[in-house]
Amino acid sequence: TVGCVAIDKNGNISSGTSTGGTTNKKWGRIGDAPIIGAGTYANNNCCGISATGWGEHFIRNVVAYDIAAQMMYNDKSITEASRESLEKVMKTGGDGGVIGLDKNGNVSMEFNTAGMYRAFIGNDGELTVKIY
Amino acid sequence: NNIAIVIHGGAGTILKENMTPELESAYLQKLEEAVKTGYQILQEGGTSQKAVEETIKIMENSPLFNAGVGAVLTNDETVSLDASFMEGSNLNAGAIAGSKYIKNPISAAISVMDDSPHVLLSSEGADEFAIKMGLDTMPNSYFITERRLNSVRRAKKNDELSFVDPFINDYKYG
Repeated sequence: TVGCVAIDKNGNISSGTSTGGTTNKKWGRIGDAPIIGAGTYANNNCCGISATGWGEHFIRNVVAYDIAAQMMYNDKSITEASRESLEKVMKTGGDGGVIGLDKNGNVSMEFNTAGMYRAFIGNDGELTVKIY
Repeated sequence: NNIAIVIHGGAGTILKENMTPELESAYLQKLEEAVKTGYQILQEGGTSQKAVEETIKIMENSPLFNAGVGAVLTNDETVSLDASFMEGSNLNAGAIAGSKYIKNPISAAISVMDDSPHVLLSSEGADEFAIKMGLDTMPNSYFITERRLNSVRRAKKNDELSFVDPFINDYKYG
């Protein structure tokens, strides 16, 4: 799974996710990536999110929207909200990671697995690229 | 306004023995290329939609990631692709699921948002829509790589599901 969240000079946030799903899937199994609110969400009033991991748990926990809702209604930061939502995924037995930007361009790259391929460039032009 | 861009290429347990120094640097280089492409679009005043689409296309066109070329395989050893896109200004969204032929699924998701009254199109309908919209389509074999073929054959032998990249192995039972 790959994903991207961007905020442009007009303050518009976009989120996208693309995947081949899971190895050895059958019966037309679909994970969270194409499900708006689970694997992908964007709302200029709070944030943009893209997720990767055990899709069934990201759907059941409506992770991408859950993060946005915590920010809009509980005033959580994007990192706090991401961690809380990943906790919920763990509780139902799943794992994975989420990337996100809030409306001010603050970044979150949280995951509860051993690694997540990820990269970020902020307003200062500073590049971050990591795996573990 | 501040501009910013963040990407991921999948999460899971990275098996050190699979991750050679050459492969690790290939991943780091591809991630850098993708995120810099999107950032440049933003710097030049481009939309976040364009930045997201072009950045994800770079990763879909790379065999390193589980999306587009190099996607993992289904039980019947084919590729089945999903993608979604959402715009924060008006909560507009588009998605495709279960496509076998769309070269860049993220572009199809955006076209569903822009060119149809729907949010999510699936399977044959998604492929028919993409062809009607003139999007690039490829034979399913185009997406298949040896590494993923070996991975699904291993998973089939153990009757397991792997939810993430073979180089980030997390075998899980469905």
